[in-house]
Amino acid sequence: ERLFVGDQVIRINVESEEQIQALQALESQEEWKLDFWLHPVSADLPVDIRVPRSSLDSVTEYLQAHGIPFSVMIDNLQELLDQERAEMVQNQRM
Amino acid sequence: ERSTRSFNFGAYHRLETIYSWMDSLVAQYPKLVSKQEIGKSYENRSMYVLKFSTGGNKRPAIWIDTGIHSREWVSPATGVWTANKIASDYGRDASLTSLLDSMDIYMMLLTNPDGYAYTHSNDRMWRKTRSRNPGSMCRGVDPNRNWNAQFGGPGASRNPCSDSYHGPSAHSEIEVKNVVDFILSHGNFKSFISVHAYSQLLMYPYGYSCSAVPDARELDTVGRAAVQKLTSLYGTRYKVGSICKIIYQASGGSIDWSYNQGIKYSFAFELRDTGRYGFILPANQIIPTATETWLALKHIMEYVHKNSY
Repeated sequence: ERLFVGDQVIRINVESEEQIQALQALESQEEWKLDFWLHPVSADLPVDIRVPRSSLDSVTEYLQAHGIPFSVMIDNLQELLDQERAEMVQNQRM
Repeated sequence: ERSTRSFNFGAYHRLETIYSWMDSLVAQYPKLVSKQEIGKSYENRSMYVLKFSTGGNKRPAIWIDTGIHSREWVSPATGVWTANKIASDYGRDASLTSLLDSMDIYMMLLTNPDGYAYTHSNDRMWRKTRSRNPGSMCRGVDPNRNWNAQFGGPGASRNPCSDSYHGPSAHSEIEVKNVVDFILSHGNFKSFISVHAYSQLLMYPYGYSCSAVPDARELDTVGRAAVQKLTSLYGTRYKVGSICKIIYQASGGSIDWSYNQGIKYSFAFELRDTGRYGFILPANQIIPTATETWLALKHIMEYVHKNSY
C-alpha cells in the first residue's frame, strides 16, 4: 500500500503571467512526480500541488529561484490519511 | 449496516458496503427505487445506476453521477446521502414529489468502481481508471478526458503516466462507454449532472473551448441561483461559470459531451473543500457537504422540471 509520509501539499497564490508560465513548466518536470490538485491557469485561482517528500527540496529551490511565494497547506499527508483510516476503522466497529 | 436506518451516512465506506446499501435502499422503497446494472468495469466490477421512478416508460430524466475521479471521496459519499434523501423525501416534499410524478432520476454513485476500490487498497490519491496502457508502465486513463467532446484537444495529456491522460481513443474506457451507451439508448435525458470534489465550483460547458455555449446565459442564471441556495446554509462560497473560464481548458469532459448530445442542462459540481484537507475531507463534513449540495441540486432539478424542452 502506497505511503505518503512527508508529502506536502503547497498552495501558491499566483501573482503574474510569468509565475503561471514558470509553474506550467514545473508541470512538465516528470521526474519530480508532482500531483497538481489545482493547475496553474490564471491569477484568479490558487495552485495546489502535492509534492512528494523526495522532491521537496528541488521544488522549493525552483519556486525560490523564480520568486514564487508559497504556503504549506498540508504538512504531512500521511498523518491525515492515518487519521482517516483510524476513523474508518472506528466507524466499521460501530 | 444492512438497513438504511442504521447506515452511517457520515462515514466513508468501501465499494462493497455502498453496493450492499443500494440493495437495502431498493428493498426499503421498492415502488420508487430500482437498481440497474449498466455494464462491467475494466476489472469486471458491476456498474450500477439507481433509478428513481414512479412509472411510465422512458420519461424525461435527470442523470447524476458521482465518483468519476476515484480519490474525490466526498463525491460518492454525497451521492449516497442524496439517494437516500430523494427516496425518503418522495411523498413528503411537494416539489420533489411533483418532479418524480412526471420525471425519472438516475444516479450512478460509483462511476469509477475500479479506481474507488484502488483508493481503498493501494493508493488513496488515485484519480484515474485502472486499465492497462499498452507500451507503458503506467496504468489508467482520466475518465473525464475520455469522452467524445473534442477528444485529445487542449487540457488533456497524451502521456499515459499523466493524471489527465485522455486515453487511446474517445470512449476507450469501458466505464465511460457504459454510461454513453446507457444515456444514448435511453434518449430522453434533459439534465446531466456530474459531481466532483475539490475547490467549490459549479460549472457548465464548455471545457474544451472558452467560447460560450448557446445556452450560456440561461445556464449561468440557473447555476448562480442554485449556488445562492447552497451558500445560504453554511456560507460555503462557490464560483459559477464555464469549465474553461473558471478552472482551465479541458477537453474530453463528460458535460461537454452531454451538452453536445442535446442535453441542455449539463452541469458539473466541485464540492468542498478549500484546500485545507484536499481529498481527505474529514468524514464529519460529509453530511454538511451533502446537505448544502442538495439545495443546489434540487434547484437545478426543479428548474429542469419546470422548463421542459
